[in-house]
Amino acid sequence: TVGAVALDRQGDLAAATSTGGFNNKPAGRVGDTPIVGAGTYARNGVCAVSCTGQGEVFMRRVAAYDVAARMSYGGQTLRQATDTLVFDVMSGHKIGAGLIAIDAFGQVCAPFNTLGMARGWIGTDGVLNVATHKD
Amino acid sequence: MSLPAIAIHGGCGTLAANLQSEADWAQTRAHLEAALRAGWKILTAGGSALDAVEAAVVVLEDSPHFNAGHGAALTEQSVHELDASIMDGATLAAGGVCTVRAIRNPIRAARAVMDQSDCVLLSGDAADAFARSKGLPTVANGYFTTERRVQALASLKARAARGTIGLASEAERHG
Repeated sequence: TVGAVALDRQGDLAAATSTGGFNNKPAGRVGDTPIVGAGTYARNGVCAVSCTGQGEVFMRRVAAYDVAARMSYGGQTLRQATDTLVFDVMSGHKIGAGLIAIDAFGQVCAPFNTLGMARGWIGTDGVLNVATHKD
Repeated sequence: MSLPAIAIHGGCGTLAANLQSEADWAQTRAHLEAALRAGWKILTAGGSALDAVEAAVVVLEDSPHFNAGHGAALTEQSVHELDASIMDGATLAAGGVCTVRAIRNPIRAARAVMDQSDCVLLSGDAADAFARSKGLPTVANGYFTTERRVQALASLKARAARGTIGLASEAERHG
């Protein structure tokens, strides 16, 4: 699975996700990626989110929207919301999961509970960062 | 006015050292950087976040190192069925496609669904036909296939035949 989230100069947020699913998946299976609110979500003033992991669990948890709800209803920061989802909710289900998210101020979070996640970001400081493993 | 920012991912997993060579890892990181730069170029020119995320994902779909587009996983029937979606935070407009087999860049099809239809999600042959009708490039399904995915599917099917599929590693299932 691949994905991107961004904040532009107008203050608008957007999210996109694309995937091939998983190896040997049943024909016709649809995961969380194309389901708005499950694998992908964006709402101005709150956050934009793109998820990766076992799709069925993200669908049941409406995961991407869950991050936004934790922020807008619960008052959590982006880091609190994304860490709770990945390290408490998903890890509690023993599900390998990761996501990228960006808030209305351009803060980026990229938590994952697997050994690695291919990821990268250019923050509001304009510095490019790319990583694959935990460090 | 906001300072722009962008983030991307290429999937999470085990990243077992024996799955890729150092050269493969280097190319993986290079493609991540290229995706970031594609989006960043749009953002710094005053373009929209929506255009930026689409451009970044297209680069990742075209890379053989990620499970999307060229390089996607195979189904049990040894074909590719791809899913994608995009969402505009400014309007809550969204578009998606699922189980498409022919659109070269599914994220572009998702964008077309959002911009040029009354739907949010189109599936299968109808989604492929819709994207084709909007002038998006199509390819034979084999375009998406890489040797690594062929081997991964063969390995998992061999496990199934031996009755040991429950022991399959995360890397075997998801790459």
